[in-house]
Amino acid sequence: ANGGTNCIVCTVLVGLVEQLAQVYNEGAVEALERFCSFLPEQLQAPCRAGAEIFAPYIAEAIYNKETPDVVCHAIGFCKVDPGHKACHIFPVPKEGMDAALRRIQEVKKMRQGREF
Amino acid sequence: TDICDIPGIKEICNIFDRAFSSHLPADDLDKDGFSTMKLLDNDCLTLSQGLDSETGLPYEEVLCNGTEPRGLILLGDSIGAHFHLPPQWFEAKSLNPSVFKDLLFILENEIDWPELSTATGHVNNTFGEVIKGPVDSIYMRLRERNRCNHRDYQNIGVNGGRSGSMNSTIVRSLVRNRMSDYPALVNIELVGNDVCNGHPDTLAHMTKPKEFRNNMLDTLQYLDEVLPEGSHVWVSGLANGSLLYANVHDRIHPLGSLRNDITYTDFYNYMNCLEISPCSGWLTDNSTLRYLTTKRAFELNDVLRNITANSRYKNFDLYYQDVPIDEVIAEWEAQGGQGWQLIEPVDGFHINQLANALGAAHIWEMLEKDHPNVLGKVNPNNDRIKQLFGDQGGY
Repeated sequence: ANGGTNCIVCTVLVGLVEQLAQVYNEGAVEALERFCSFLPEQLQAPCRAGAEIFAPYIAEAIYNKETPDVVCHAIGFCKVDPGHKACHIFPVPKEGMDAALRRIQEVKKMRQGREF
Repeated sequence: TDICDIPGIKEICNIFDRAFSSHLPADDLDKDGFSTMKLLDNDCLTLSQGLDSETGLPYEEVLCNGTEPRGLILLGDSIGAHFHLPPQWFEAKSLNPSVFKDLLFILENEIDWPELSTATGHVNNTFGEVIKGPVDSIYMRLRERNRCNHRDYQNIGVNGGRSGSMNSTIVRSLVRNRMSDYPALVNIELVGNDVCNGHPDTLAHMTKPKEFRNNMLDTLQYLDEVLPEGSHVWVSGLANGSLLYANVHDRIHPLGSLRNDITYTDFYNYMNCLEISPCSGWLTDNSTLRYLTTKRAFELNDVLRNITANSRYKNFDLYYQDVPIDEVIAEWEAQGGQGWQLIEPVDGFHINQLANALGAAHIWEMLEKDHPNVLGKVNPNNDRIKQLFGDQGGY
């Protein structure tokens, strides 16, 4: 439901990148690169390929102080199925989860317009 | 066409299918069911090499005959396989290349560590920071008791294993030659998955007692066809999983360790919201649901007690044993420890390395006290075997 395993994997990864950025006092793109450099050689290329696609959105969202839950809803790995409530593991944004998701809907529409 | 029909990829799909669906070794060139190639005994004993100079008889006859050797076989779930996700993977401050060094090895083993587990642990824990704690196991103690048991173990613990899949798949990947292999000491250990699932209406998806009974009877019937005469089977009951929430619910999850902002209750609720919880009946802040899940677990234990009290088999004797997690926690707390120190930090569901080792000691003592016959005698030739064969070729 709500994106299931894809959602938890996205949220954990974005959460770790965001925390790495804090620990090393750097931007999200550098933190993502650092995360990929920790992986075994064989996995670094796929990691960087994934980072190429998602880094702009993750960086923008983290720069805007979005929570990892909201970021993963914005890039589509998490969603709210009919009849379900939004899931989150990180603290809820001040404006509340539903308001935050409504706000990023605009971002998602724009992105879909740009063939995200 | 299916990608697995394409020549070349087909073989890769077969390897994956063997390993992750049939739970058979991925590479098994000599098809003896044991993954590494050995030209000698299929139970990998090294005592078959050479003849005793005094008697002219094979060493295995001189040093093992009559000493009641046996193999240890674990049939079970992720607890038996020893599922462990390194907490460092979820802590930004701990992330560095060394914590991911064994990533592919860990994934290939389905994040299980049978080589360090309660049943079949047999290597020193040299994996560094990703898994810490002592190693002790039933197999290691059987080997100490009789060196002729060296390398005679199988861990067929499968993540998610429950009585249905145990009967349909898991038990059928057990390998034992009834004529040439020693008797086996088998542990069937299904600690929770018959009452654990990720469904929101979890109670409706739990195994019912009648179905559970049929599955277990079929599994035991199959074992009676494949085990050598003189084997022993002990069935572990389901756990009281309520103790998980009781011990960790208000503690900080590794993913929240940087800002202390995620508790295990948050983690449990998140998994339940995504409907991917390994056990939504126990990993929940709903106390009524935890009670009802434990109630079903105890109903299934009554089924096991009834089966072991009333069933007789040709090739093995059968025992029931409560899973001792409550006692192990109580013993640990009596030494000044705390229950949460025995629970896996990332999933808050499995027992950790320390608990695996403490569990082995506790189960061994229970078996020695209640059913010493299943362990076999102490081999008087142990010292001679050590003197002649050293570590018997290791692992």
